[in-house]
Amino acid sequence: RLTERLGVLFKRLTGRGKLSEDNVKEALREVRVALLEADVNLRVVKDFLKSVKEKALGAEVLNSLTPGQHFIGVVKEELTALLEGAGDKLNLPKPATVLLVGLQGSGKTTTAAKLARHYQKSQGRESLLVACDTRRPAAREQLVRLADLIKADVHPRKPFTKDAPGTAREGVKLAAAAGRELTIIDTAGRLQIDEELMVELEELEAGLKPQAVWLVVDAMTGQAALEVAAEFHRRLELDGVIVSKLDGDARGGCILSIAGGLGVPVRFVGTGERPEDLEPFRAEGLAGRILG
Amino acid sequence: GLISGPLDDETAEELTDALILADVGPGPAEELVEKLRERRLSAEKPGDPAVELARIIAARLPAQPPDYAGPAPEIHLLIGVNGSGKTTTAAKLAKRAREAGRRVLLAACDTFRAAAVEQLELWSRRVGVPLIRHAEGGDAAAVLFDALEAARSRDVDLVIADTAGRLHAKRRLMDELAKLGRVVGKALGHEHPFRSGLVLDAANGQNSLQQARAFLEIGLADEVILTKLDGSAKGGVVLAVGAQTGLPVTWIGTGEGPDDLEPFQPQRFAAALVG
Ligand SMILES: Nc1nc2c(ncn2[C@@H]2O[C@H](COP(=O)(O)OP(=O)(O)OP(=O)(O)O)[C@@H](O)[C@H]2O)c(=O)[nH]1
Ligand SMILES: Nc1nc2c(ncn2[C@@H]2O[C@H](COP(=O)(O)OP(=O)(O)OP(=O)(O)O)[C@@H](O)[C@H]2O)c(=O)[nH]1
Ligand SMILES: [Mg+2]
Ligand SMILES: [Mg+2]
Repeated sequence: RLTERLGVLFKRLTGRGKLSEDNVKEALREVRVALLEADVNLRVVKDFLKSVKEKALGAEVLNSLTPGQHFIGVVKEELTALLEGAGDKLNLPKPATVLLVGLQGSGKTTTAAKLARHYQKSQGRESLLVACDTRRPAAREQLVRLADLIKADVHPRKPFTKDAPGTAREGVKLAAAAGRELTIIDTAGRLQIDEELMVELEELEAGLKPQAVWLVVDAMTGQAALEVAAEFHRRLELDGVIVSKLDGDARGGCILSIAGGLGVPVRFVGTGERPEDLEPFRAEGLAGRILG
Repeated sequence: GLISGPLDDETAEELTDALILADVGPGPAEELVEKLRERRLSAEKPGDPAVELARIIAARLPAQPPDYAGPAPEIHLLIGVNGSGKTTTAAKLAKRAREAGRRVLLAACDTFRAAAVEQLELWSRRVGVPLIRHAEGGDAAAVLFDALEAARSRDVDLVIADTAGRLHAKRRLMDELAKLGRVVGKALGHEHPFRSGLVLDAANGQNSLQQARAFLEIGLADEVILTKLDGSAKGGVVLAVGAQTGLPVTWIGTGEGPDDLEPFQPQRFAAALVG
């Protein structure tokens, strides 16, 4: 759809021309609207358009491509680079502790079980799932139910006797004793502006010293995604992001906001409610989805 | 100038940016600021542009629906995508209704998700409203039917049914929800009305618009309940939802506790959007 609109815009230009300043300005306006409608953060959009403008201005239009297609090619390249470029390759040591954090309802508990299953299937690692959400009604039961579904170990199996940090410490000890190569800590959802709960998370991280802190983000999150991720990153130094509910029809612009705006890499994507619905992140295909 | 005269470009851009950051959407944001510009040109003595913009926005929000005037029981289905806050909102609405002296029943129609029934069960005890539930993995329609029968026999005047989260893009799940809607007709006759509250997370972006359209398309959306407004997101997309579907926002969720529910106030909401 964006390709069609750009085609109309450039239709007077034919092969072997150069993209003029006016051509590019108009085209950038179209891209801006497309990205904002896709929920990419406004600041990230502005920075992104600047870098695209530099690449596109004066660029030769090849004989084989129409100017509209050529321009979109430049945009897609820049977008993909931004999505891919963030951070190092994922390499969890053995053993490792992973801490899952994020806003309420983003998909942490479900993702915890998905990760346990993923690492069992792909690396033969056995996990211990640790329920540290002492707040939400039946949160522990939810994780226990999911753990049983995938035949993974889970703690605590009985109602909580300790607070979140105490339960986490207990879980890490049990995992070590049982030789579990992966400990996955599920935490309560919280607002990044909730001082008390963010401090609780900082203290949990300081005590656990996890090998990875991953933020679980709902694919349909709008403009707030950047400030949410930025605050979690500032407090905890995130090692990655997991985008959930990508099986919906949300364009997923929040992914570009976080990868582009913060440089935190996306590690996995959630594509459904079942334990098997988790895939490693791949940047190709996402550029097209975001651009619409 | 800021307080008088036509809208200068810098202020126009600031206001447009504020609206975009509030998830109003780029098209609607530009159109609203354009409307503000026109109004200020023809105004005798224009005031603060932000205040004026908030007024324009507030005037566009669909009006609240009238109070229920149908036969007992009033039925309220809570629907929406995964994690939006349906179960928690069901508990909040139940508590509020009970405290207002109504005879209320909760129905656990999420028979799918792990520990969904347990979650609502704990809430039902906490807010003092009885719950109709079946075993996990049961049939949601059977639970609702059961709840409506129980409501009739116990002279209950409000049934609040929690449903499973579902992505609106999943055809089969939407068909299941449509089927759930037809249960009301089976249990209480086809003239018996019911309301569906679409629960939208305030942190969602433009996808809320697709959600609203999709649930409306299966005839199951009468109002919007906007949750998690205690967060940093402003929920501006409900403006476009209202403009395109006519759906009014009735309640807002302002926290995780049972009392964290307030009636939607358009002026206050509009003022927050403009910052
Ligand atoms: N379709 C789909 N649903 C998902 C995905 N991930 C999680 N969900 C669903 O989203 C809802 C919320 O998931 P939870 O795992 O409870 O989220 P949470 O972050 O633990 O929630 P809190 O603990 O309350 O903060 C549930 O209905 C899940 O089944 C996904 O990738 N796709
Ligand atoms: N801060 C805040 N959190 C909320 C609000 N409403 C719900 N929550 C939280 O959001 C998370 C998800 O709420 P649920 O009620 O389980 O959402 P749901 O729509 O029933 O989820 P599914 O059944 O899995 O689709 C929980 O952690 C709630 O405590 C709200 O208004 N503010
Ligand atoms: Mg959880
Ligand atoms: Mg629920």
